[in-house]
Amino acid sequence: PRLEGYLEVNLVQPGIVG
Amino acid sequence: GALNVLPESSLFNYDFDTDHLGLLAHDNLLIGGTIRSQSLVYNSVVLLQKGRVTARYNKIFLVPIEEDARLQAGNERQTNTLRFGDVILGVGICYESSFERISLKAVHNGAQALLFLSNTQSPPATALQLRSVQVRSAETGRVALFVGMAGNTSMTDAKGKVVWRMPWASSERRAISVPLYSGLTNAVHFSAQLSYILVAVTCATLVSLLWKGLHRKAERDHQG
Repeated sequence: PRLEGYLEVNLVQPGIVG
Repeated sequence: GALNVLPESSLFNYDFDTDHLGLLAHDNLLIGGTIRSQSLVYNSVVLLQKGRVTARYNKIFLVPIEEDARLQAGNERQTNTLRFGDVILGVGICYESSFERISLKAVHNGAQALLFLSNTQSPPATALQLRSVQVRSAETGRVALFVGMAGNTSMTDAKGKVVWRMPWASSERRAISVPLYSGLTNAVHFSAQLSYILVAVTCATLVSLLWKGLHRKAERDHQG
């Protein structure tokens, strides 16, 4: 596999333990 | 703009049509939840852009009893890739990371990174799902994101190694650059054919053993 670029992502972990 | 990703969430069980769902978001938002479509309810991942659903994946492998008793499974022939601008992402929901087919299909359809959204909230279950995600990443040569509700939200490198991981029970928002890859690994190339090759080799071996056995018996009968 070849590196083709990057995707900007905002990841959200709510942090909820139910 | 950046893609905002939330987990498959029990907070967002949209029990209404996707027309209304779109009103909830005015940003590039990828989120999972149970979503009604006409009279059927699916477990889906949707991409919301400027208040519209621009891509959707319906979970194919529903959790037995807990999900398949009340939800509609997605069609196995649908692709589990979502297009965001020029980028193609392979997606899976919760324990779908256990299925090799999910990541192979995505990569065959051009996925440049893998994304697994989960709502699992027990430490052993999320740890197990993360392990599966690492395997999916390694076999496809793609960076994988695991997005959980309560912990283990993480990113792998293209070889399946966890690069970073959010602590358990932490509430976090993290801006990241996800490396995008193309091309197929040997595992992706040969996994589909490998089972056929092994069945063929097994059948050929059985036939040859049977043939030899019959031949020896004929020789013994002849000598006797």
